[in-house]
Amino acid sequence: RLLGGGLDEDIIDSLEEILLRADIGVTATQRLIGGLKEGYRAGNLKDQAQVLEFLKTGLKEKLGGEAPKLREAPKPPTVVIVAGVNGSGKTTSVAKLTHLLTRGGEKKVLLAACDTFRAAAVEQLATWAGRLGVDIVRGQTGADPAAVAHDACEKALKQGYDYLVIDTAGRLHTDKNLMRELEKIARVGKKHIPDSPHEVLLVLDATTGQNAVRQAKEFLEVLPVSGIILAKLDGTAKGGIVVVIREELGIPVKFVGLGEQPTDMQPFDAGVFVDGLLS
Amino acid sequence: QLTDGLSGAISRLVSRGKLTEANIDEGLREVRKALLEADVALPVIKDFIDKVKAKAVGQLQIEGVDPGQQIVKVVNDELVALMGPIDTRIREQGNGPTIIMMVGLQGAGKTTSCGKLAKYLVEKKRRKPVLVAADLQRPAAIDQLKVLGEQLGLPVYSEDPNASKGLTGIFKRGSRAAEVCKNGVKFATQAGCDTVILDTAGRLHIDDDLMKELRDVKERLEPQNIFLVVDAMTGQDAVKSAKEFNDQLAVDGVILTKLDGDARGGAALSIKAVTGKTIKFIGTGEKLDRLEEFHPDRMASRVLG
Ligand SMILES: Nc1nc2c(ncn2[C@@H]2O[C@H](COP(=O)(O)OP(=O)(O)OP(=O)(O)O)[C@@H](O)[C@H]2O)c(=O)[nH]1
Ligand SMILES: Nc1nc2c(ncn2[C@@H]2O[C@H](COP(=O)(O)OP(=O)(O)OP(=O)(O)O)[C@@H](O)[C@H]2O)c(=O)[nH]1
Ligand SMILES: [Mg+2]
Ligand SMILES: [Mg+2]
Repeated sequence: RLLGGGLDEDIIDSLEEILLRADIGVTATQRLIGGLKEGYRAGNLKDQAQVLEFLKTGLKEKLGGEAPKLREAPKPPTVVIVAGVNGSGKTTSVAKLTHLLTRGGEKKVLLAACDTFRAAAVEQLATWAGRLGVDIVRGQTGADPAAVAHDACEKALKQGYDYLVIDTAGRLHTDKNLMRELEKIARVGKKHIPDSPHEVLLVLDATTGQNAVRQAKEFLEVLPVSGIILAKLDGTAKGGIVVVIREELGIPVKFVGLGEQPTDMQPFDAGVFVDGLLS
Repeated sequence: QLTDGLSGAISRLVSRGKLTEANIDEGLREVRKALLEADVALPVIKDFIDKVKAKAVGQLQIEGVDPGQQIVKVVNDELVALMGPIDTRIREQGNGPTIIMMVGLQGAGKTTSCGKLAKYLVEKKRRKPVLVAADLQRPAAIDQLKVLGEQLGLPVYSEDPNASKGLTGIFKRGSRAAEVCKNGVKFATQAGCDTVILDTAGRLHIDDDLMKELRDVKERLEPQNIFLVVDAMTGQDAVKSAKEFNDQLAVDGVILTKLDGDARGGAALSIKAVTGKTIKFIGTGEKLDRLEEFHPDRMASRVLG
C-alpha cells in the first residue's frame, strides 16, 4: 500500500497509521517512527523496501526472538494456570492446550475447573473435558476455587498426570479481592507441588487496546505470568499491544488462538505475527 | 470536573494569554495523544480533531478565559455532543412480544447482558420477558442462560442443539438459530409474555456464514431492537467490527460492557462516530444488577482521562 519505491519523511510518517491501528500504542509507535527517520537521515534506509524490512526486524526484536515452548517441569505434574479478564478466551484456550498436549497420545492431562462462580462455567469446561477425553476435577457450585485447585494438585501428583491445567474465572485486574483469590489459587498448590505453578498463561483478547498493558502489569503482580495466549487473532484485530507487553514487562507470547475449536491454537511465530501487523 | 490528565497537559503547553491558532494546534496534539491512549480509533480522532479545531478557532475572539481550559472545554463539549444523546428507549411491538436481539463478537458479554436487560425490564418497565437460548454452538451456552433465568425467576426457551440433526443436512446451516428464535417467540406469546430477548452466539464480523445467520434471524423475526454488545476495552478494531455489524444488521443501539474496569473506553466514541448508533446501556459488573443507563458526560471525562 506504499506508493512507488521512493522514500521521504512523509512516507515514513504514513507508517505511523499502520502501527497505531495495529494497537501498538502512541509511545512505542513514536519510538519506532523516530528510529526509522534516524536511519533515513543517516542514509541507511534508501527505499521503502528497506524501511519495511528495518521495521519488521525492529518489531521482531522487541518480541524477543525464538518462540518459547510450553514449560515442562523437571518431574511431573507440570502445573499450568490459565488466567485473564472476563471473556478473553481462557476456557477455550484450556481446551486448545489440552488438545496440543494429548493429540500425540503422549501426555496424561488433568483439568481443574476453578471458575466456581460464573453461570455454567464448570459445565463448559466439563463439556470440553468430555470431548477431549481427559479427566476433570470440579467442586460444588460456589466452592472456594483454591480448594478445587488444592484437590486437583493432590490428584495430579498422586495419580501420575503429566500436566494439570487450571482454568480460572475471568476477573478484572482492578478487583483487589479477585486478584487475591488468584494468588491464593497459585499458593495452595505448593502444599503438594512446591515449585508450582510451573507455567502461568495470561489470555489476552486480540481486540483489546491499551488496557492490555495494565492487565498484564496487574496479573504479573499476583502471579508469575510466564506467557501470553493471544486469543481471537483470527479476527481483524492485530494484537500489536503484545509488542509493548514484551518490551515493558518481558512477558513473551507463547500461543495464538485462531478460532473456537480445540485445534485452533498455534505456537507463536514472531515473523508471521509481524507480517500480519503490517499488512 | 475533567481529570487533571489532559487539562494538565494542555495548560502546561499552552502559554498564558489569549487563544491563538498556534496554541490551539499545540493543545490538539495533546488531545490526539490522549484519545489514542484511550483507544479511540485513528480515523475517528482525525475527524474529531478537525471539528474541535473549527470550534476552537471560532472562539478566538473570546477574552478573559484561560486558553488551555478553553480548548479542554471545547473538546469535552464536542465529545459529549458526539456520544450523546441519552437514549435508553427500547422500541415496543404493537401486537405480539417486543423482540430484542443481542449480537456481537465472542466474549463481549451478550449472555450476561441478556440477563441484566431482563432484570432491568422487569424492575423498571414492568415487562414480562422470556430469554431465548439461540447460541447453539458454544459448550454450555444454553446452560448458562438457563442458570441466569433461574436466578431471575424468568422463563428460558431453549431446544436441544442436536435436535433435528438429521434434518439439518436438508436445511443449509444458519436456519437452526432462526428456527429456535421463531419458536421462542411462539412460546412467549403462548405464555403471555410481552418481551423476548434473543441470546445469539458470539461471532466474527468477517465470518460470512455466521453473519448471514444473523441476517436470517433478523429477516425471519423482524426484531424491534438489535443491540450490539461491545467490550469497553476494545482497541482500534472497534470501528471495523461495529461498522460491519451495523452495515449488515442496522443495529438499534449499543451496550458497552465491563466498564467497571479501568479501560478508558474510547471504543464508545469510535462506535458512535462510525455507526451513528447510541450507546443505550453500560455493563458495570458481572452480577445481574450491574446494568446502567449510558451518560455521555461521564463517558467523556473517562475517555479524556
Ligand atoms: N474466533 C475466536 N473465538 C474465540 C477464540 N478463543 C475463544 N473464543 C471464543 O470467545 C468466547 C469466550 O471464550 P471463553 O473461553 O468462554 O472465555 P473465558 O475467558 O473463559 O470467559 P470467562 O470465563 O467468562 O471469563 C467463546 O465464544 C469462545 O468460543 C479464538 O481464538 N478465536
Ligand atoms: N466485570 C464485568 N464482567 C462482565 C460484564 N459483562 C459480562 N461480564 C463477564 O464477561 C464474561 C463473558 O460474558 P458472556 O456473557 O459469557 O459473553 P458472551 O458475549 O455471551 O460470550 P460468547 O457467547 O462466547 O460470545 C463473563 O465472565 C461475564 O461474567 C461487565 O459489565 N463487567
Ligand atoms: Mg471461562
Ligand atoms: Mg454468550
